[in-house]
Amino acid sequence: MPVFHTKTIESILEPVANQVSRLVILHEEAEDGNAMPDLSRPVQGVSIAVANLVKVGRETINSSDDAILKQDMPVSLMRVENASQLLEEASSLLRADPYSGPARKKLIEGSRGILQGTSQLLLCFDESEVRKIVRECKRVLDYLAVSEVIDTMEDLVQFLKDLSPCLSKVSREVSNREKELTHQVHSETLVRCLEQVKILAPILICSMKVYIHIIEQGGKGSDEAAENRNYLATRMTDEIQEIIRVLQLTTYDEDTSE
Amino acid sequence: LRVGWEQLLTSINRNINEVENQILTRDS
Repeated sequence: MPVFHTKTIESILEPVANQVSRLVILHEEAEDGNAMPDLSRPVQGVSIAVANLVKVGRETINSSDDAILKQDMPVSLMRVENASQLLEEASSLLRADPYSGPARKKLIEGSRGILQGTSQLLLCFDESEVRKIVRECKRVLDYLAVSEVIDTMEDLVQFLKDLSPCLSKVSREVSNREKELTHQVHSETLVRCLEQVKILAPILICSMKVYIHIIEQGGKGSDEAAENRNYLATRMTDEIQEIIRVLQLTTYDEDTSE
Repeated sequence: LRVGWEQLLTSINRNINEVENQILTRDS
C-alpha cells in the first residue's frame, strides 16, 4: 500500500523520507562517536528555504477563503519552523563539539520534523484542492435535484446551460485527480463513476425531454416518464456522491473504505 | 555519515523548495 496518496506528494516526500530513515539507522549503528562534519552551510540553506516557504504559506493563508486551510496550515508551518530551529541548534552545537550527542539527536529530530511538517503542509493543501472539486460536485447534485421540477422546454434549455459547464468542470477535475492518486482502487472507482456519469447525463436529458413532450401533449404516461427521469437523476446523484466519498479518502482511510 | 548528512540537508532544502512551488503553482 502506498504511503503517500498522491503522486505529487509521493515524488516530493519519498526520497527525503528514505534518506531520513537511512540516516537514522546509520546513526543508531554508529554510536562509536565519530566526529560530525560542520553542517553550517547546508543548515543555513535549509533555514533560508524554510523562511521562504513560511512566507509563501502565510500569503496563501491570508488570500485563501478556505476556513479549514486557514486553521490547519499555520500548525504545519510552525512545525517546519521549529524543526528548522532544531537543525540550527544542532549545527551550532556541532561547531563547538563535533562529537556532541545532543546535536545528533537534534539533527534527527529536526530532519524528521521538517519531513512531517512539509508532509502535513502538502496534505493540508491537497485537502483544500479536494474541497474545491467536491464543491463543484455538490453544484452538480444541486442541479440534479432541480431536474424534477423542469416541465417546459425553455426551462430545460436553461437547465442544460447551467449543468453542462459544471459537469464538464467536474469531469475534467475528477479525471485529473484520478491520475494523481497512488491508490489503484480509489483511482479506478473514480474512473468508473465518471464514466457512468458521462453515460447517464445525455440519457437523463433525453428522459426530461420525453417527460416535457408528454406533458405538452396531454400528460398520458407522464407518471412513468417522471419515474424514469427520477430514476436516472438518482443514479447520477449516487455516482456523484460516490465520487465525493472517494475524493475525500486518503490511503490512511483504507480500513474504512473497503 | 558526513556525506549522508550533507546530502540529506540538500535534499531537505530541495524538498522545501518543491513544496513551495506546489503551493505557488496551485494557488495561482
